[in-house]
Amino acid sequence: EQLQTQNISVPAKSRLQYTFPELFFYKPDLWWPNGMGKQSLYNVSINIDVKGFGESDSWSQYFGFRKIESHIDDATGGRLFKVNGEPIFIRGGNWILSDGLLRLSKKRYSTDIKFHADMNFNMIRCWGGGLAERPEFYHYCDYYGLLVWQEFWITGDCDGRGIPVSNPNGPLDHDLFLFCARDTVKLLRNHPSLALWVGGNEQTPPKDINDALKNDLKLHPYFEHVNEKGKGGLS
Amino acid sequence: MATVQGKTTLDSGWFAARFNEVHFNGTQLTTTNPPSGPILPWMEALVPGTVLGTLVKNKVVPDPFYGLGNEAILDIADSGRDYYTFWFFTTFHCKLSKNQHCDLNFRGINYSADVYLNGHKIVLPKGMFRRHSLDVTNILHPDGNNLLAVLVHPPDHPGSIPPEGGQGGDHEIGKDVATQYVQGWDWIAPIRDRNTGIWDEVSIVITGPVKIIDPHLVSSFFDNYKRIYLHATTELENRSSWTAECSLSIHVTTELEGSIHLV
Repeated sequence: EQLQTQNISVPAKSRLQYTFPELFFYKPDLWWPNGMGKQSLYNVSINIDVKGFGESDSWSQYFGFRKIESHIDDATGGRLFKVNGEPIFIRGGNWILSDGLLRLSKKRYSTDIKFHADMNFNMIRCWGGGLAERPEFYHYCDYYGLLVWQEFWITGDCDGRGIPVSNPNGPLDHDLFLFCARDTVKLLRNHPSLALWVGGNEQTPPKDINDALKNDLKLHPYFEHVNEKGKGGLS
Repeated sequence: MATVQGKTTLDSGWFAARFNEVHFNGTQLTTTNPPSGPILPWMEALVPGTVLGTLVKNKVVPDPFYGLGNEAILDIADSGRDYYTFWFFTTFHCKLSKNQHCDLNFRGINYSADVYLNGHKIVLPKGMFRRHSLDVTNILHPDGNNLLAVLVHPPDHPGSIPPEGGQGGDHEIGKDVATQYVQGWDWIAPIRDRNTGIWDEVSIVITGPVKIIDPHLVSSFFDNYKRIYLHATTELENRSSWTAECSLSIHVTTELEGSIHLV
């Protein structure tokens, strides 16, 4: 539905960040969770041609237009979700991983996740003691309409609780934890099923890690401005 | 003949061996002394997968998820980390033409590794949940036939399992940035190798002088979802020694049926 081409120069031996002018869509099909509507997916591809060389690289991703909001309800203490402005009653399954020997095939993911959809679930929570799930997992959650609650790698029983009490300060190398977290976000952030990042299981990570995660994952100021004016909101 | 641009997944033809049973170093394995096949100590390897997955595949140990099979497998706390430190070896074909570049990508290794390609060593840092992208353009063989060996080290703190078990064993695994269920939980027995291995996709990616890195797509919504904007940002890296004049395009399509797209 949209094609846009820009001419740019990239200096020798350098790396830069480029933002396309925004692409406008009128009433595109929205992505909905299982049970609320279709899981409409668009294919977004980015290509770069270099003068004198031809196509240099390409990238593509299935993408869904959806807006997910959530907040802690004062009355119940539970987290309430809305998708595309509509409240959704979450029916979730807890997930560690598909196989303890990490034989994580696409067929296995497809079967496991379809099973969750067939059970009328609309969310999978990836527990902090397991994996940051793989793009193939997220692909099938996109396809079958399972929202994903993804936790980082903190559990109370290894980071602060247990007998004897474990180290409450989390992993020894906090910089490494944050590096891994940032890289994982980059790996998974374009999947429409990705609904919520959570610091860990049943507890918050050590303060410096928690602060850094909250800061890195907060809404970009551009979209805060848009929200303040009541003009729209971020997906 | 040049290799076609794009991604090739390296998910077959791998061999593995316990590192202290191999009498060559990484440079020798990827130059003069590659394994000639699944001949002891080498065996066919599961990549992506774990060391334990490879041992199960080759029936060296029983399947830990059947009966009491897990009890028959040596735990890393008793064996020591060396027991689950393994070599993984494969070959791949990649012959570049002028101005092409090649990245060797690992999407997940638990926990750290030494990579040898055609005799060159590259150390991969620790961390189970990080990607590694190595520019190997200058160390590929001109004839296109390349030898790759990866020495994978287990987590630094695999810990031990108390006789009574318990959530997260003795909690040592929490010192590393790795999955924690592997020390056993109320719903699973300990994983003996702590999931050591090349546990996620390995690939080579051929590009031209400029490559696309980690695009980010965000949408914003207006007028009750009638007007929607797609915001796309990407990093670009020019690895050539000249300024690249580029034409960068973004293309959004919807698949109507099969491979028919609406543009």
